[in-house]
Amino acid sequence: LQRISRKKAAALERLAGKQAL
Amino acid sequence: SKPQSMMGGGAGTNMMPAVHTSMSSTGSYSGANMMLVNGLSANQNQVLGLIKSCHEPQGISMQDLKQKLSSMSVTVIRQIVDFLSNEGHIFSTIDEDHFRSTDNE
Repeated sequence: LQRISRKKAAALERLAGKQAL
Repeated sequence: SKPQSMMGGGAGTNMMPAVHTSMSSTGSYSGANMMLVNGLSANQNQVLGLIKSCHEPQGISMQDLKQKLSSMSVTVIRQIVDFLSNEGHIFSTIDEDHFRSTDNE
């Protein structure tokens, strides 16, 4: 499960990064 | 071209005023007004909606997506999923065939 939460965090970063663009 | 002798000033004077219908050639994209929600196309939103609807910790499987999106082929779904995960809307969970949404739109 922590693998999932790590991937989720990565996706959230990408999403935040995209919106920041 | 053979010079046609114009019948100038015939009997019936044409009373029709030549109306110049100016073609409104404005480059407005009124054609394909795609329903873009948060920058995604219709089918991308469809896939995202499905993935959001599944609240399993491991997410939704590719089989479920294919079954529910019977109108799309696996390659199309795979492309959309790749795009969505690259955008950060979704992420792959236990393996590349399970996805969850990051929930915050």
